[in-house]
Amino acid sequence: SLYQLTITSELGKVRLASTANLTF
Amino acid sequence: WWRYLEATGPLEALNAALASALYWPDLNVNSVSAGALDAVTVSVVDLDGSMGAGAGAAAAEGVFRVRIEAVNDAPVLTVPGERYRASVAAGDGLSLAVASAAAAGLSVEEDAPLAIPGVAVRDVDLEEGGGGHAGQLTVELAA
Repeated sequence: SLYQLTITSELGKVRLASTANLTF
Repeated sequence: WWRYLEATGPLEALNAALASALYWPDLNVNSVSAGALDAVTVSVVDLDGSMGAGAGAAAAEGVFRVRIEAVNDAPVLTVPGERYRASVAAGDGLSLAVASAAAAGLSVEEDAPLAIPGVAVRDVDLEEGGGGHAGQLTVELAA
């Protein structure tokens, strides 16, 4: 099963250090 | 770094990514609104969710808040002809740090006034003095 992840921030930014097997 | 991030993958990959997630507040955001609270919204959608018996949106959403603590950066003074370091930023991250004043300097004929160009002070944290002197900045010029 595939999942879609969404992250939003108002006053900053987010980084995913590990992005293996993810599609952006 | 993403303000809006959207990624798709299997559950293990999402959890591995979230386990190593980092947050970085915007530059000098605390100067705009000291002690600001950021709201970070995380949502996940099961893209195969409509295939099961319980057809319909298969999604979850969570919100957590981040308090951005104010840091009082030093004021940054600009004078004519100074040289800057190539890679070291000023405390507020808005310009390069000063390495040295220019050797050439300004010149003026004797007995004549010289307008001094380009002297300026920036303090992104003027409102973050945290004490009785908040909002005041003292600049001394010596000749």
